[in-house]
Amino acid sequence: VLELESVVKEYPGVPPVRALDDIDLRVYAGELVAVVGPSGSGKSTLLNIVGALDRPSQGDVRLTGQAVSGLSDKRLSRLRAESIGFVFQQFHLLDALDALDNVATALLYRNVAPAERRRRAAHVLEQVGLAHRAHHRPPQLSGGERQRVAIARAIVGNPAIVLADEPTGNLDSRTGRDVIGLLHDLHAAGSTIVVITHDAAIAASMPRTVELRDGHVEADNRAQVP
Amino acid sequence: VLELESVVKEYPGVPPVRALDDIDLRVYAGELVAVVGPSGSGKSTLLNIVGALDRPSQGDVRLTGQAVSGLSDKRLSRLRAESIGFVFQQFHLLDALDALDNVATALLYRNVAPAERRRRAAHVLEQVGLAHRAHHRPPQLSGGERQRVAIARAIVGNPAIVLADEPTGNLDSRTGRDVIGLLHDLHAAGSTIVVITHDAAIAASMPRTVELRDGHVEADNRAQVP
Ligand SMILES: Nc1ncnc2c1ncn2[C@@H]1O[C@H](COP(=O)(O)OP(=O)(O)OP(=O)(O)O)[C@@H](O)[C@H]1O
Ligand SMILES: Nc1ncnc2c1ncn2[C@@H]1O[C@H](COP(=O)(O)OP(=O)(O)OP(=O)(O)O)[C@@H](O)[C@H]1O
Ligand SMILES: [Mg+2]
Ligand SMILES: [Mg+2]
Repeated sequence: VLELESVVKEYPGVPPVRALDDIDLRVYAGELVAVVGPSGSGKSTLLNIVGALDRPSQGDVRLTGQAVSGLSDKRLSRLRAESIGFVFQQFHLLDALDALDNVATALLYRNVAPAERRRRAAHVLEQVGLAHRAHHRPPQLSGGERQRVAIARAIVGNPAIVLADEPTGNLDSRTGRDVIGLLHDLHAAGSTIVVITHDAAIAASMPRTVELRDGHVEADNRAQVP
Repeated sequence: VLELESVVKEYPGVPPVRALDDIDLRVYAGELVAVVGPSGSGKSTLLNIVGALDRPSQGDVRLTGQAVSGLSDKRLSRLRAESIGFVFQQFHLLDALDALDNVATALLYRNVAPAERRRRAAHVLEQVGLAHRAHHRPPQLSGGERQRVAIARAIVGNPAIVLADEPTGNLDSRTGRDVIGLLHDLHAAGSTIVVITHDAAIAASMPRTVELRDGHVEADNRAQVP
């Protein structure tokens, strides 16, 4: 359901930075995949290209079988809004909205009435332990609380695909386990989940791990996945 | 060298949020202290008050023996600039400057010539593994690279006190160990270091751990420190 073929991502510079260097990757529907690797190895760049938030310099990207390069911006953003929940490494919350509305806005494209959007947002906030912070705005939240709002926003619509960039980096281990538990629940319900993580225990809990180094896939244990 | 007495920090709201609830804390010169606790327990708030970036609602704060409330803003910001290196949970880098200048600006108050500031900045960037990214600006850096620039900026002046808020949250374990190694080196050279961390292994490597929960000090193993 997610395919990268011969993908290169190069940033201009002196010298240019080859953030991704000839990547082939296939993620099948319903998989749960950890992406690991040193800081700067290309993980976030990879996730942004997988999620069609960024275009490769070379190579092909296919989402649910459709070539991303062949889609209009309008169709692409609609496909993303309907199928992908994205947790960003830098959260990207709206400071002017409280936690509840930051999450509820993720349902705007779904033709769900405002009251129902807020009800579902409240439910997911409770699942990440933030019911008591629903009306705080991001500047009034701790780092880990903001991270959990970003997670809630990514999953409130039960998306078919979840792409999470270091979703527990600002969380204590117990809260982190709760969050990973939510991702496992979504996975059990059929979602395809890709998680960038620096936590070896989290990676070990997932059936498949892809290791990046210097923009290359260094290892991928899918061959051993039953 | 860092003292909090009966400190309360309350944010307005319905109901008000008591982020710190009657905290007594003493950190002695040359100590190495980990601060741990669940997300939202008050750690960042505590560090901001310890570093005089924020004023308590009640209680007394003393830095190097001087009551913070008795200092003018000018004297306070000079004391901070000369004695404290702060690593923020959200980094707070300047997007318009490259990594080298983000670090070099931390030496502005020291009457060091520009060329010498940049030389020292380059040295510390090398110590955090970012020599090859010296001329990238924050938007051109990965999450962990930005975190390392923030760390470099905090320590380039060899400050007497380092306050680090989750300095390894975006780093793989090997890079994280290198960074903690740098903090241990500074400590061995006499700095007082307080590190907020969610990493149990990092906390275990430090002689003293203060545990927060709901704005209270739940445990402090200083009594057992020889
Ligand atoms: N401006 C504010 N207004 C209201 N509440 C606030 C404000 N800033 C912080 N808080 C609340 O104070 C509490 C403590 O925040 P703090 O940032 O100190 O937590 P923390 O222990 O650093 O958490 P984390 O591990 O998630 O970074 C949080 O529950 C947060 O929601
Ligand atoms: N706009 C840009 N211009 C130049 N180089 C860039 C740009 N964006 C990212 N890079 C470089 O590309 C490399 C890969 O970045 P990426 O964010 O994918 O790393 P990462 O594996 O997510 O790292 P981390 O674990 O630190 O988050 C980094 O070395 C970074 O410096
Ligand atoms: Mg990243
Ligand atoms: Mg914090």
